[in-house]
Amino acid sequence: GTQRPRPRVLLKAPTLAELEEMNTSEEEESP
Amino acid sequence: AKEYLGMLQYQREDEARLIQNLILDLKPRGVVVNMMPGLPAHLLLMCVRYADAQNDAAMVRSLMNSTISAIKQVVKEHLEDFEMLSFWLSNTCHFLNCLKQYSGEEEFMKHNSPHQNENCLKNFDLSEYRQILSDVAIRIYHQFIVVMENNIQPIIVPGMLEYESLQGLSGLKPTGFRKRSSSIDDTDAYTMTSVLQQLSYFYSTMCQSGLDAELVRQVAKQLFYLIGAVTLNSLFLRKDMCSCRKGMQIRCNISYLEEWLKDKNLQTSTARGTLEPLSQAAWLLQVKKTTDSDAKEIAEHCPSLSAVQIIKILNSYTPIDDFEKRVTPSFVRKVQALLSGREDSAQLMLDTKYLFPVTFPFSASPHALELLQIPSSFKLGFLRR
Repeated sequence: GTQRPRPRVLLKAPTLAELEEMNTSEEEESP
Repeated sequence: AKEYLGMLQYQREDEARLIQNLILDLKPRGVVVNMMPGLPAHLLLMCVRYADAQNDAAMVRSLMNSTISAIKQVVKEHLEDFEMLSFWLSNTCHFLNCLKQYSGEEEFMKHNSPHQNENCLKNFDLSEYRQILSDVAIRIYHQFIVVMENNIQPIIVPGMLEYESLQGLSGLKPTGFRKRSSSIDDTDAYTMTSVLQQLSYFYSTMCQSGLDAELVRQVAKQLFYLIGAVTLNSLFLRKDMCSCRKGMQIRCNISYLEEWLKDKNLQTSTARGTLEPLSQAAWLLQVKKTTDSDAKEIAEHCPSLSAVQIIKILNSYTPIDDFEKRVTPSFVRKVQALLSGREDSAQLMLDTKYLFPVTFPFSASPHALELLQIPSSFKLGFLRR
């Protein structure tokens, strides 16, 4: 396999519930 | 010739416009006809690759969050729209496959070309995002099944049970000379053809939206299970349907469904197996039901029916003419005795709401990212290849 210089950084993903909260809070901010 | 890298460059402030044009406003009709399946998914991946190449975690996270949110939103706004659901189920699965294929994880690189291996993500591991995306795909799949079931359910009993394509046993004429049976003229009653046409519409839509063949097989199995369960449940409740002739009609309809599977190259799917209970019930309606050996034959030939279901059919059996004898209580008792060893459920009715667990097996995409072009109809001119 290809040699990777360094391991990838794991990106923490939000849960579906957290994702929904983010959207509702964004909707409140934008007019 | 300019050598492309298989990425799509976008500015942070253009992310909202990208999501709006590529997901929220995209019309499946405009996409499916002449483009490769899962094109939007591949373009999304090319954007992810760009953000990854910038080694900018916030940019990658923002793109993934808004992509998943937008897919959920577009599905939420089209809960009854079969074609839209098919399109976004397909693209969600393609996006999931692309994220795996270009994750750099050995397991998903086996079918990659050397060039595809070079195009793997350099900086970030998105396995947690893949899990979220998989959960979203499962939810879309469940809604997808609900919409199909709502569409086909009203057609099942009229088409599979009530409609008579085989003329009366006594007056069996070659189809060419069939007298125009009144049931078609006055009401637009559904027929077995209506069931097959509905299945074919689902099938062609799934193919046009590039849905993975393995998923199409799972959908076929789920729909066939529903057809079998709804038909059989109705048979249990209607003595008038429990006749030898109706058994023959059901077997005929099952062979139409088998033909349909073969025609769509779906015979390898386990869809046919889900019709086994109905097929055995149809056999039971047709077989002789008088002697001890008949009883033994019945007890051995209906493994997919429970004892309760077998006895119910025997007790409901209604000969349609005077030549045929009713099933005697003593015969029913004989069969019951032979079935006593069974520990199957006491449940009569089949669960029409049962959902087979869905799986999204990985399949690598053959497409070279650097060769993909963006159709102008996507209105993504602000992206740079």
